[in-house]
Amino acid sequence: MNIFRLAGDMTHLLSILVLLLKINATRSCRGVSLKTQELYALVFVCRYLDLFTNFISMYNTIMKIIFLASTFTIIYWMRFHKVIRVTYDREQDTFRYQFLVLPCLVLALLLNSEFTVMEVLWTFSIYLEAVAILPQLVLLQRTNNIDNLTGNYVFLLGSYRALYILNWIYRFLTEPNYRQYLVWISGIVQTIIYIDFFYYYIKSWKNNEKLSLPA
Amino acid sequence: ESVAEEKDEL
Repeated sequence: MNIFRLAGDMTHLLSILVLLLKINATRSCRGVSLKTQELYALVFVCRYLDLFTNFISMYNTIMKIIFLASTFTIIYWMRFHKVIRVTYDREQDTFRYQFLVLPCLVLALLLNSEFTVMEVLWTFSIYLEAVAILPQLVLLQRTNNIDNLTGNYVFLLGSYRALYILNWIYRFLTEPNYRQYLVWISGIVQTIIYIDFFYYYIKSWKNNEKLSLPA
Repeated sequence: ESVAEEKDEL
């Protein structure tokens, strides 16, 4: 494990902590996309099936369990918590799951490194993660008054992806025969999706203004 | 080979 990978994982962990904290402290999930959270839950479930079949390291196992548990906690709060669920922007969070899930599934069936259930589901999770942030970005665009913490959450998630790219470059340069084209391409697509958000996030931070995304 | 190796990433 290199420093970029560790920093990426920690940023990912921090992003989820920020989101848990925001929802729990303000008792509000305003501006948070349930669709994105549910897509992430699907991503984690499909990718971490190897929790049952393949032990990699204690670090790996613990992180996987944290990502699964925290995402399901957020979904539970947004759907069922009697105070929090009322604050969910149901009418604004209208992105359709099938537009993301179906193309990713078809792509995973066609483009994978081995045609087995585990491998296809794993590949599906890689493709789906790349686009799972889209409902959240659309919702942010529709939210007039973006909460600082919600903005920070998306910024941290994007930073995690950028750090993963540095991790791949490092691994490519230091590990012989290290190649994973499907993961790289998906990861680059995923990071590109954040560029527009980054631009407005940094601009608002520099000008000391509240973050807002133009429609 | 690399299939197993890439699975160590989260």
